[in-house]
Order: sequence, then structure tokens, then C-alpha cells
Amino acid sequence: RPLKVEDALSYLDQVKLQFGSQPQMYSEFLDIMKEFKSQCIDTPGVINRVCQLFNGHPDLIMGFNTFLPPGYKIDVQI
Amino acid sequence: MAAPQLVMLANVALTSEVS
Repeated sequence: RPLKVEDALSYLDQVKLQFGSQPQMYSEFLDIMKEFKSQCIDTPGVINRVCQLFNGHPDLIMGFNTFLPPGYKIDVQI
Repeated sequence: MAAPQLVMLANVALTSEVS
């Protein structure tokens, strides 16, 4: 099913919650989103950055995967 | 753009930050 704004909000809450004690992590995530919107980075570029940022947080990576277009997926190591 | 749901996530992230 197509994801809705509520799904995005709930995912963003999850990210904020996870990094409650490290607000700079969420800021960095926002920077990645800004660069994507301004087309400084493309989809593979976003994947690369998010993969590094959320390294060690498989639940956040799996959540992020749901927003990726078909054919893209970040592998999660558990 | 080829990644509409990712664009949606970016839009929501950036607009919710402004408000």
C-alpha cells in the first residue's frame, strides 16, 4: 500500500525517540533530506548516507527501507 | 522524480521541522 504522511510522521518520531540523547543525529538526518530535496544527492546517495548514519540501528534502517522505491533496499545485518 | 515516497518523507521531515 502507498505510504501516507502519517507513516512518515510516525517514522520520524521513531528516529527522534531513538536519538533522544543525540539530537545532532536527527539534525544530520534532516540535512540528508535537505540535500536530497535540493537534488545535491540522488536516491543511492541518500541510501549511502542513511546507511552510515543509522549504522547499528537495524529497526531504523528497516523503517527507512519502506520509503525506498522498488529495486532499492538497505541490507540489515542483525 | 523516481522516488515519490522518499520525497514525501523528506517533505514531511522538513516541514514538520519548520512548524
